[in-house]
Amino acid sequence: TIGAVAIDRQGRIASGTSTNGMNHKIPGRVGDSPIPGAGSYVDQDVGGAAATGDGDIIMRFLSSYQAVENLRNGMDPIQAANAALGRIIRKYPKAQVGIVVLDIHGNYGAACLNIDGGFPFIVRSWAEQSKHLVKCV
Amino acid sequence: AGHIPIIINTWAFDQANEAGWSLLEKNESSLNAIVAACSKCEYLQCDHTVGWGGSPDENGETTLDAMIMDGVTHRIGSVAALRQVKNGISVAKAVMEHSSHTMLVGDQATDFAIAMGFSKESLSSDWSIDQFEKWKTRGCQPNYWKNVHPNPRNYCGPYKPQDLNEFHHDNKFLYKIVDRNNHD
Repeated sequence: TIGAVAIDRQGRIASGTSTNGMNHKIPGRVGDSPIPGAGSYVDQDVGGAAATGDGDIIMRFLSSYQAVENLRNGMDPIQAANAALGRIIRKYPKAQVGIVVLDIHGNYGAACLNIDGGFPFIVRSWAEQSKHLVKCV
Repeated sequence: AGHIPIIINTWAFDQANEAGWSLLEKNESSLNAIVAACSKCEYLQCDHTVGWGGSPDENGETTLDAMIMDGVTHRIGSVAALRQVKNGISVAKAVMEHSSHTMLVGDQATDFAIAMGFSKESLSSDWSIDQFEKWKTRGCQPNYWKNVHPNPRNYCGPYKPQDLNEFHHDNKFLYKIVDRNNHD
């Protein structure tokens, strides 16, 4: 899956996802990616988020929506990402999930659960493209 | 520090990021940048986790899920279990722009895509066919069934429901299936 959040020169925020889902899934199964608030979510007032990993779990917690609400409640992007995944870890401590969060001012952060080797993500602004790797809880 | 314009994406898909950035740099909209980034991954089949030719289901078929959301207007277009159309994110954008619905699924999403001018074609690849064949030779392992018989940990289907009081399969194995090459 790819999940992305972008802000253009006019300050307009958008997000999106694209995936072919899980290998060997039961036919008809759909993950979090096409579900608003699960795979991604944006609100011009505060920012946006995109989640990836085990979609069967992510969609039960609407992790992207939760992260955006965390921004609305005053958290910075890193705090928002961690708090959103905190909702998952209490119920599914072994779930594998990553999330990126971008606030409306262009500040960003990420968090992950149980992804071996950490969770990589890519950022590009006027500076050169940067690859980041966040360690998982 | 905050900088605008900006694009951020999950996983190390740098070419997708660059595709999105190239539009932002040209003063195009964030919506178009999202389509460009996701389309690039669909074309590149990023880690076989995006686009056609990856993640075959139990029948060996690849289906696509995609969504786009506009933060200004709260418009959304989404497709799920899209069959036989390669352009998942573009079809999702078409749902947003040419309907007042939010999500279309399955064969009906395919019909919509064709009506909007997209092509119908197979989403299988040599890689996905090979993955499917290897999965069958491994006794259909891993899979996502539980509380069915025959025991899904040892046998392929078809399955029938198991009395939950008779035997309850532990589903902790499921967490081991997800990794950086197999994710939503």
